[in-house]
Amino acid sequence: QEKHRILHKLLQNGN
Amino acid sequence: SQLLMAEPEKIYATPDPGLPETDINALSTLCELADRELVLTIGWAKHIPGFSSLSLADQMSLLQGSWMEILLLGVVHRSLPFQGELVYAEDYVVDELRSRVCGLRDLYLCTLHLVHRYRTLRLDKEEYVTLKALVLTNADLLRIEDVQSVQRLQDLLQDALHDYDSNQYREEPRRAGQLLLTLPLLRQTASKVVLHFHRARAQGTVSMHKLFLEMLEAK
Repeated sequence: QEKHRILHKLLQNGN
Repeated sequence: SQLLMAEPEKIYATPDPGLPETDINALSTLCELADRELVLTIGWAKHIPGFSSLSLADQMSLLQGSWMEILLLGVVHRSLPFQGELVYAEDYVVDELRSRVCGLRDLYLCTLHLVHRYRTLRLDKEEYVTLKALVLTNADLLRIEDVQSVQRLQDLLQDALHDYDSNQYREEPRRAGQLLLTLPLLRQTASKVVLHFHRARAQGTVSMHKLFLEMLEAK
C-alpha cells in the first residue's frame, strides 16, 4: 500500500 | 439506476492546439487524460453499491487490476455512434489519419475492433454501466483477501445485467451471455494498451502524472 499512496488516499478520502 | 447515477461527467482533453501532432504529444495528451479519468474512476467505484464495504486492500486490488479495461470501455462506449473514430474525450477524437500521424495505429485498430464488437451487439447505456461495474469486480481473484464478498458483489451485478436484458430484450435470451463473452477481448485489448504505455515509459520521452504511473506500475 506504501507504493500506491495516491490510490490509497483517494479511496480513503472524498474526492 | 444507481449505476446510471454514478456515471462520471463528460471529460475533455483540452490538447494544446499550438503543439504539432506527434506521437509524443499524442501520448502525453492520452496519459494526462487517463490520469484525470483515473481520479473520476476511483470516485465512480465508490458509488457502486457494495464496493465501499470491501476492505481497502481489496478495493485497491480491484481498481489496480481493472482500471485500463474500465477506461477502454469508456472510450468504446463514447465511440459507438461514430464510424472509424475513437472518442478519447469530447474534444479529442482520433480517426485513422490522426492515428497514423500520432504513431497510434496499432492501438487504434485493436480498439476499433472492440468498438465494432459492441456496436454489433448494440450495447446500450444500461448494459454499458453494468458491464463496466462487472469488469471492476472481475480482476484477478488471486490478489483478493475476501473472495466471498467480491463474488457476492459480482453475482449481484451479473443478476442485474440478466434481469435488465431479460426485461428489455425478451427476444434475445442469450444477450447477457453474449455481452459477458466480450470481456476476454476487452482484457486482451487493455493489455496491449498497457504494454504500449509501459514501452513509452521505458523510453522516457512522455511525461506521466503520478497516479497514472502508480497504476501503471501495479500492472
